[in-house]
Amino acid sequence: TRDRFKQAFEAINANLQQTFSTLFGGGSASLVLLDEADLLESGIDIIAQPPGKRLQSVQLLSGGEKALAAMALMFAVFKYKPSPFCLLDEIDAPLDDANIGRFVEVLRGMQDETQFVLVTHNRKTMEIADRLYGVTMEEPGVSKLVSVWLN
Amino acid sequence: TRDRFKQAFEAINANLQQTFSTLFGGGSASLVLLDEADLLESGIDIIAQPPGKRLQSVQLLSGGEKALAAMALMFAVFKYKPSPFCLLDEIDAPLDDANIGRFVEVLRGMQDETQFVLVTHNRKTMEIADRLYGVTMEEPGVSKLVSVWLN
Amino acid sequence: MRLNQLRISGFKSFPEQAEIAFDAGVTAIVGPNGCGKSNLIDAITWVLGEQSVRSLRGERMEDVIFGGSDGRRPTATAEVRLRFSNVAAAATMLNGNGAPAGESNIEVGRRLFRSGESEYLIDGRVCRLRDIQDLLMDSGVGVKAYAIVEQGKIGHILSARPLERRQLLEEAA
Amino acid sequence: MRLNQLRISGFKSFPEQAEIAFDAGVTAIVGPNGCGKSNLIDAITWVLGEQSVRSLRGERMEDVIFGGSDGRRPTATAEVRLRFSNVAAAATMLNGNGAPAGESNIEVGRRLFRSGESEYLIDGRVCRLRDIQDLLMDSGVGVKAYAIVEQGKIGHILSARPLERRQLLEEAA
Ligand SMILES: Nc1ncnc2c1ncn2[C@@H]1O[C@H](COP(=O)(O)OP(=O)(O)OP(=O)(O)O)[C@@H](O)[C@H]1O
Ligand SMILES: Nc1ncnc2c1ncn2[C@@H]1O[C@H](COP(=O)(O)OP(=O)(O)OP(=O)(O)O)[C@@H](O)[C@H]1O
Ligand SMILES: [Mg+2]
Ligand SMILES: [Mg+2]
Repeated sequence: TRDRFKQAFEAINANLQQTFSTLFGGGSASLVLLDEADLLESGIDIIAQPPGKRLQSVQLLSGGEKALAAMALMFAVFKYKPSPFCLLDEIDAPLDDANIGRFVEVLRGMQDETQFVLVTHNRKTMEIADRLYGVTMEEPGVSKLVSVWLN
Repeated sequence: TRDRFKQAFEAINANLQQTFSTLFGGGSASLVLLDEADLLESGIDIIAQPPGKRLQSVQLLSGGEKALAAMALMFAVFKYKPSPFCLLDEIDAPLDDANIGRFVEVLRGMQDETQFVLVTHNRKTMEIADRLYGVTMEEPGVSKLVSVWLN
Repeated sequence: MRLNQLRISGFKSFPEQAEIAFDAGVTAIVGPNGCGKSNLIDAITWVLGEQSVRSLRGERMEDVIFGGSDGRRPTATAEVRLRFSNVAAAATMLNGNGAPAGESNIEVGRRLFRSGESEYLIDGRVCRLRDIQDLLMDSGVGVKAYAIVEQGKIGHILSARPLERRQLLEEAA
Repeated sequence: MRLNQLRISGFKSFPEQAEIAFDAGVTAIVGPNGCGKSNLIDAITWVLGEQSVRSLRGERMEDVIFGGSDGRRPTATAEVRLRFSNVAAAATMLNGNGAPAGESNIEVGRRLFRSGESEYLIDGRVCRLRDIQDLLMDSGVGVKAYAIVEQGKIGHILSARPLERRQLLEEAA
């Protein structure tokens, strides 16, 4: 319905500004209705401005910045309609240390309402895990699970 | 011409077996002509078998294995027809430490004929550089180059 | 509601039964390239009803059954069980089928045979895919595309066309 | 032949002139997300004649000109110069235009103005794009798609369709 979509759009847009500036340590981002007159059918665009940089198409952002902006949008939707659990497979791969630190902070803020399962190669990300599972393939082609308690 | 393509195909295929087993520490891979009768028009498929695993479609490989297999094919073509220089932007991103070690070994073997320019976040990859350039953005939105001598 | 335990047997690179227990909070899965981490994520999306073979990286659904290795023969079936706790919907749903009210743990399951036959299960009893989808919808899991991000796919939300992005928001609305 | 030096000015995130010298062997470019590393790679492909705006991540070719930041105004032009040494083709080519035989260093350049006007240069003299393409072809650089791998693009060689993969091999044959 028109009103329900409008409410979701505005709430998610407000969340996006917050998640983006947390992940980027500043800056701003927002969703834009391509056709403001047509709330029922209009496509949605996204503009992003990392701190100190000018506003431009998200396509010009760097590999790491794109991943971070995508995360900001995903978490913005998530905060509006949380899912009981969230599975993230190596989404920290293109990020440098500073950005992984901010990504981990956002996860900390959300982990009480949402159960996170993260696949990662990164030590900083591993540090916020309450439990760590190692997967090995000592016998080629055969996966085995090893549970490692952390906290 | 038919003969020139046939020669290139067989040479690259032979190189591929070698680059693949170096990067994977074993296993095998090859290029397959989809239509052996039609050398002038046939499409080319690739099959890969990491060490100890069964032969299957490359699509079932993991993220890191796909990157490594793609590198194997790229270097196989390269060894047949070297370019004077080669620019690689973060191709080591999905690799774990062991695979980065083997990737670095392959680069070492090729660096005498080819000038490599690598963008990377990875310390192991940085270690084979003869010269390191740092790019910074102290002033937001403005890139600056800093040259760091290594070897 | 939350995830409780995943049991995986004969699925992709897991020929033997393996179990992973989920606590509240953050669970991290680590290991070298190709060891099976994404296969675990695939197992979860598969038991939740994933129909797209491509998104499971296969060419046929049969590709998710352990296909053998140097030292092992292929298995005849793939089976995954996922246990949830604190499932609000469970009480009403199971009551409809005669199970005790107030039950708040529930296990969904899926099996695939080499013949192509497949089964869906709730608490070990065969059911339809539709029953699992209803259960998940009622308990707030739904088809949330933004709750499962597969390897390499995080960028898609940005590079999507404006109408596709709208779909994501409509899903949440 | 090898790369000698890159000079970049007003291109993407480099408003002021920056220079990077290439020695024989391996050059590594490092730094945090968004600092400009891929922009340097873009500068090289651009000065070598890249025509596709999309592969440079822009919507219009004008997007490669420094567009300003919080503290700086946009620039009016983007300019990139790339110097090569030991260029086998140079002697014959330049002789055709009257330059000394045996010359083995050569600099290609490209400029873009906000008006949309653009220029190609060899050793500082305006030329056509075609001249640069011929020069590169003769000196063995050519259009080798497999010699430049952009960020996130390494997988494409595997996921390409069989006929696209054939094209890659034909390029090398
Ligand atoms: N049906 C199957 N039978 C046997 N092995 C399989 C099957 N399907 C996939 N595999 C194997 O599983 C491996 C991939 O596992 P997975 O994608 O989980 O790796 P990963 O741990 O996520 O690695 P990465 O860190 O590189 O992403 C591949 O080597 C593939 O050959
Ligand atoms: N025309 C332009 N004017 C000003 N800034 C620009 C222009 N084009 C691109 N940029 C900026 O350059 C930055 C991206 O740089 P680049 O892609 O080189 O980053 P990177 O160092 O490769 O980062 P990563 O490690 O994340 O891949 C973006 O923040 C973008 O805003
Ligand atoms: Mg994976
Ligand atoms: Mg980059």
